[in-house]
Amino acid sequence: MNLFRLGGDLAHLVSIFILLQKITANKSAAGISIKTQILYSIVYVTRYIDVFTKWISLYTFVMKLIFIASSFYTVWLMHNTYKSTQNPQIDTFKIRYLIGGSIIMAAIFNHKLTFNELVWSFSIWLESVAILPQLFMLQRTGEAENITVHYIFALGIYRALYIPNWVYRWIFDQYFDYIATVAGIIQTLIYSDFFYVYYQRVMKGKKFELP
Amino acid sequence: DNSYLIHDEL
Repeated sequence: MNLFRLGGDLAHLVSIFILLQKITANKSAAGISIKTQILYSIVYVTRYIDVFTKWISLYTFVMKLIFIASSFYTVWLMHNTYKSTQNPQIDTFKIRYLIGGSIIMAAIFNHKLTFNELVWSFSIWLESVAILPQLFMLQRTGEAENITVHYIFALGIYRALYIPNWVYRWIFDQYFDYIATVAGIIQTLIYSDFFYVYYQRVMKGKKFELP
Repeated sequence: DNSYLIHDEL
């Protein structure tokens, strides 16, 4: 464990907390893409499919359960309690292409042809693009509440911090996972435009509006 | 070295 990885995981926890806080405090899921949330549920279930059968550490075990449970809880809240506040007319990204593309990528790029390795690789590729419906929705609206934007920002920071973590592990631990690294860089690049607008607007105390 | 197969990251 190094500080980049710990910082990334904590940013991930913060993003989940911000999202659930926003939805429950406002009693509204407006501006949040349920498609992105469904994709994250799929990502965590496939990534952590061995959570009960392969022990890494108490830390990873607890975090995995939190990520699975919170993503399902978010989808459940959006689909049931706050269904009327959703924006299905602007949440129109075709996620079947993201899922299909991730299946193809996992079939080509995987560490071993076993079920667990294939679903692990699928989860990595799917995670790299899972934010797209949310960013697409943001673009269609043109502006968003700062709380929504903070959520996306914290989630982006999580994956961005994993990049120096991989550099660190490559140098000091002789550890290198090309699939996680390439997909992680793609994911961070997807956020780069968002990060730029976030810096230009939100950091300077303005409303998040796309130029 | 197949240490990456352990998948110890989140």
